[in-house]
Amino acid sequence: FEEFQELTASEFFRKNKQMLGFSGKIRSLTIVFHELITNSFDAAEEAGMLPEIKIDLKRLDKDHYILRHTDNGPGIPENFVTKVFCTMFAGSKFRNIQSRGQQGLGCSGCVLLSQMTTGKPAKIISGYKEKGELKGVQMTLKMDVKKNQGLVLDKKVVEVKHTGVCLELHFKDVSYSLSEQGAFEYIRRTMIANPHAKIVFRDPTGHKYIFKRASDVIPPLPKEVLPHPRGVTADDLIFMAKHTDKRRFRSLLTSSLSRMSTKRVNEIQKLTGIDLNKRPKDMKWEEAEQIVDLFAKMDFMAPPTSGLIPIGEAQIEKGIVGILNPEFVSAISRKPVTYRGGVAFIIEAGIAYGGDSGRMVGDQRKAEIMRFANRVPLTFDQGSCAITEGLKSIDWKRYGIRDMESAPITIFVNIVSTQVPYLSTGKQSVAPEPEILHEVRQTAMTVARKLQKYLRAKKAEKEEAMR
Amino acid sequence: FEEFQELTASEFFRKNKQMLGFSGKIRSLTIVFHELITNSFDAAEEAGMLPEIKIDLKRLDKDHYILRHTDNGPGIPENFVTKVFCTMFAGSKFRNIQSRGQQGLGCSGCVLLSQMTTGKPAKIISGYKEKGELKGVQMTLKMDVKKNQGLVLDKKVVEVKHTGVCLELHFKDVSYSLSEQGAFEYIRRTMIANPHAKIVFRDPTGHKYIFKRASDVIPPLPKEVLPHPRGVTADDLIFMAKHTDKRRFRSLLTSSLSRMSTKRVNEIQKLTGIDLNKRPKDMKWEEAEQIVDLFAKMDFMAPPTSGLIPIGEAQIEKGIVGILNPEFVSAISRKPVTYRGGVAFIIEAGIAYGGDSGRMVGDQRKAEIMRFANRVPLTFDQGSCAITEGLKSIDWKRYGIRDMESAPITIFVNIVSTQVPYLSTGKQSVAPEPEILHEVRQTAMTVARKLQKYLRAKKAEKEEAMR
Ligand SMILES: Nc1ncnc2c1ncn2[C@@H]1O[C@H](COP(=O)(O)OP(=O)(O)OP(=O)(O)O)[C@@H](O)[C@H]1O
Ligand SMILES: Nc1ncnc2c1ncn2[C@@H]1O[C@H](COP(=O)(O)OP(=O)(O)OP(=O)(O)O)[C@@H](O)[C@H]1O
Ligand SMILES: [Mg+2]
Ligand SMILES: [Mg+2]
Repeated sequence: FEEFQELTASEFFRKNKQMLGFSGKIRSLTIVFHELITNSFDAAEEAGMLPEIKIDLKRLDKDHYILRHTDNGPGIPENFVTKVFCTMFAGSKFRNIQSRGQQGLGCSGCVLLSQMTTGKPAKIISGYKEKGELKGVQMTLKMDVKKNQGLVLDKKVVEVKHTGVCLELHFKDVSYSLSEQGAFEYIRRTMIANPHAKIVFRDPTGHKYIFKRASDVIPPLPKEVLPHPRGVTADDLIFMAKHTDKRRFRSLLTSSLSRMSTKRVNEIQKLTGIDLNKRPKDMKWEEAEQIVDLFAKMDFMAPPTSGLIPIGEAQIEKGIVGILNPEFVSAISRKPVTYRGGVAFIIEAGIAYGGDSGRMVGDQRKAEIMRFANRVPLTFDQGSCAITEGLKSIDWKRYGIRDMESAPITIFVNIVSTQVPYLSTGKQSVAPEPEILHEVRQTAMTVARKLQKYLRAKKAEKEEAMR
Repeated sequence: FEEFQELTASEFFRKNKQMLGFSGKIRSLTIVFHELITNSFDAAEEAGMLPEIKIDLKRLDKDHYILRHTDNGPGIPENFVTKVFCTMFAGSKFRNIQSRGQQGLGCSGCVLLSQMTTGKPAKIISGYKEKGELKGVQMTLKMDVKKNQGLVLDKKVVEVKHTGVCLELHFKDVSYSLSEQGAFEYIRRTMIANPHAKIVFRDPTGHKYIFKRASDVIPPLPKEVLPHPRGVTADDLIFMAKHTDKRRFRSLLTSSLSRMSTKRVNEIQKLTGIDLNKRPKDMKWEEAEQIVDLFAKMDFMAPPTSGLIPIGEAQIEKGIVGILNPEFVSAISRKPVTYRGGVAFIIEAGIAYGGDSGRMVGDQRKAEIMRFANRVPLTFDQGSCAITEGLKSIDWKRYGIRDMESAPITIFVNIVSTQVPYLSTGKQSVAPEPEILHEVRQTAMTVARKLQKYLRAKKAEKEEAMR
C-alpha cells in the first residue's frame, strides 16, 4: 500500500486517452471536431440562436495542424474559462435537459490532446455578455493534469464584435482524412441532422467549404424532462432526498418526477401507509422501495412529449433526400418511452432506397447505417452499438430485402434523450438497454414494412409494364 | 452557467454505471465476480502466495442475492479500507507493473452497485499484518457518492486466523446465469488462465463447486517495466520531468526509461547538443521532442523480457487440453514489443481443433474466440475488441479453414502488459493500437499455419488408410 494513489480524472484520462476517443490519428482529429462542434451547437441553441461555426484547419507539416474554431454562441464568462477547458467532469449539461454534451469532458479532452502532442497552450477568445454589456477576454491556458485544473499563462481584455468562442489548438500525430472516419465526413453528417446550422470550413489545402443552412427555423428549446415514475429507482428517490432543499418528501415527489400530481401523492400515501409529509432525509430505503414498487403497478401517462426535441419525420426525409437522392424515402419518429431510471427517450429513423443510398464496397452497394444521438453523428464503435444490434436483429428477408450485403439502402437512426446511455466516455455507441433495443427493433420493422410496400408496388408496376 | 457543476468520479459513474460494465442483470453480476476475483488474485500474487478464494452466492429472492467473497491475500490495512472500497480512481496499480487491476475503479464500482440496488452498506472483514502482527478489523461502509469518499457506519476489532479480505455485498436487479455471459462460465475461464489458483464456489442452489489447483507453481512476480525509448513521447518526458525528484534530467532518463545507459545518455547529449545535466524542470518541449526524435533513429534493444509474465506456451496448451480435450493443440508466446508510449506488451495464443473445441450454435460447431488480458477473461464487447479484429483480419481460407462459421476451433489469446489500452472503463475490449493489431495478426497466422500442417497430415493419413 505504499504505492496507493488517488488519481484525478485528468490524470486517469491522460493515461487512457483512447477512452476519450483519441485512438488512431484520423479518429483523434475527427473526435476533436466532434467535441468542439457539439459544444458550439449546444451553446447557440441554448441562447436561442441559429448555430454558425467557422473552422480553419491549417496544415503545418505531416500530421501537424493548427485548428481555429469560432462560433456565434453566447461565449463563456471569464471566470468559467479554465473550468470549461481544463477541468474534466465539469460542465453545465448534467441536468435533465436534452443536449449533445452530457459528460463535462469534451473540450477539456481536446485541450489535453493538444498539450500531450505539442506541448503548446490553448488560446481562447471569449466574447460574452455581462449584465447586458459585451465583454471580450483572450486567455492562454495550460492544463495542470495532476490537479485537473487550468493554469492561466496570459490574460488580457480584447475588443469583440459579438458574443462567441474562438479557440486555437495545435495538434500533432493526428491526420485529416476525406475517408468515412475523417473530419470532413463528420461535418457532412452533422449537417444532415442539423439543417438549421451553418458551417464554414477551410480545409488544409486552403479550400473553403460553405455548408449552408437548409432551414431558418430554430428548433424549439428542449425542456427539462423529469424522471418518470415508471422506472425511477429507490436509489434515485433516496439520492434526491439526500440532496434536496425541499422540506417535505411529498414536495420532492411532485417537483422531481414527471406525471406526479398532489392527487397521486395522496393516493400513494394512502396505499403504502407511509407518511409523505416527513422530511426527505427521514425517508428509509425500504419505504422508497415500497413507493417505487407501487409506481410500477400504477397507471401513469407516458412521459410528456414536449421536453424532448426530435429531428422530426419531415426533416429526416428532407435531410436524406438532400444527400442521397433516393427513389424512396420514409421516416418515422416514435413516441417517448423510458429506459431504466425512468429516463425518457425517443427513437426516430429514416430509410432510403436507391439513388446514392447504401455504401459502395468494391462494386457492390451494401446497406449502410447512419447512427445519431441527440442529432450528433456516431461514427465509430458501430459494432458495439445498441442501434446496430437492434437493426441487425430484425429479419430483413421477411420485408423483401434478401441480402443486406447487396442492397442500396441507407438507414438513418437518431436517439433523443436527456441522458444517452453511452457505452464509454468516447460517446460513440449506445448501451443495449432492453427498452432501447425494443424501440429500435419496432422502428426498424416499421420502416422496413414501408420499404417492402414500395418495392412490391415497384415490382407490380414493372410487371404491368412488361405486359 | 448557473447550472455549471463539477462532478466527482463517483457521481459520474452513478449516472453512467453501464460504463463500469453494469449493463443488464446477468452481465452486472458477472462483472462483480470479475472485479472481486481479479483483486484477490492480484493481492495474493503480490504477496507471493497461491490465490485461494471462497465465494458464496446466496439467493434471497428473484434477482436478489447476498455475495460473500473471501480471499487469502495480505488483506487491507484499516486506514486504507474506505479508500479501497468507496473511492473511485484510487488504487495501488497505477505503476509500470503488470497486474489485473489498473484503474482504481473495480471494487468501488461493486460497492456502488450494491448500494444503488439495495441501499445496504458493504461489510468488510480485513485480516492484515501490521509490523509483523496479525490484526483484524470489521467495518460497515457506505459510499458518499457526492464526495467520492467512504462513510464508516461501524468498526470493530475482530479475531482473524490469517490475512485476507472477506467482503459481503447485497445485490438486486442482477441475475446469476449458467450461460456464456454468466458468473459460472467466468470462473471456468479464469481457471484456464490461472491454474495456480483455487476457487471454491457455492452457487445459489447450495451446490459447492471446487475448482482445484492444476499447478502448485506460483508464477514469478512481474517486475517494473519502464517505458521503452521507442515510443515514449515528448509529453511523457516533460510529465516525468515535472513530477520527479531527480536533480538532473540525465538521471531521470536513466532511471525512468528501459535500456537507457549512461553511455546512451552521453551519446544523446552529444548528438542533440542539449545539456542533459540541467534540472528536469528546465527541459523545454522542443528539446524533449528532439530527444524523442533521436530515440526513434537509435538502435535500442527490445524491451526486457523479465518484467512481463505470460501464461506460457506449455501452460496454455495444458489449460486448453484440460477443458476442450481437442485432437490438436498448439500455443505460441511472442516476444515483448511496444505500443504507443513505449509500453511493452506480449501477445500469446493457443489454437485447439476438434474435441469440444468451438462453440455449438444450433447444431453447428463454429469457431470460438477466448480473449484474455493479463490472464483475465474478457467476456463482453467482443465486437469492438482489437483481439477480435486482428483474428478476423487474416484469411483463414489460406490455412485450410474454409469456413470459420462451421469449424470446431477455439482460439485462445492473452495480451500481457503493464497498461492494457482498454476501450472503456468496463475493461472488456482492447483498443486497436496498430502494434497490437499487428502482433495479434502475426500470432494468428503462426497458429493457423500449425493447424494447417496438422490438418494436411491428418488428411494425408486418411488418404493413406483408404488405399
Ligand atoms: N463553445 C462554447 N460556448 C459556450 N459554452 C461552452 C462552449 N464549449 C463548452 N462550453 C461550456 O463548457 C462546458 C464543458 O464542455 P465539455 O465539452 O467539456 O462538456 P459537455 O459538453 O458538458 O459534455 P461532453 O463531455 O459530453 O461534451 C459545457 O457544458 C458548456 O457549459
Ligand atoms: N482483496 C484485496 N486484497 C488486498 N488489496 C485489495 C483487495 N481488493 C482491492 N485491493 C486494493 O484496493 C485497490 C483498489 O481496487 P480496485 O478494484 O478499485 O482498483 P484496481 O484493482 O487497482 O483497478 P481496476 O479498477 O482496474 O480493478 C487495489 O489497487 C488494491 O490495492
Ligand atoms: Mg461537449
Ligand atoms: Mg480491481
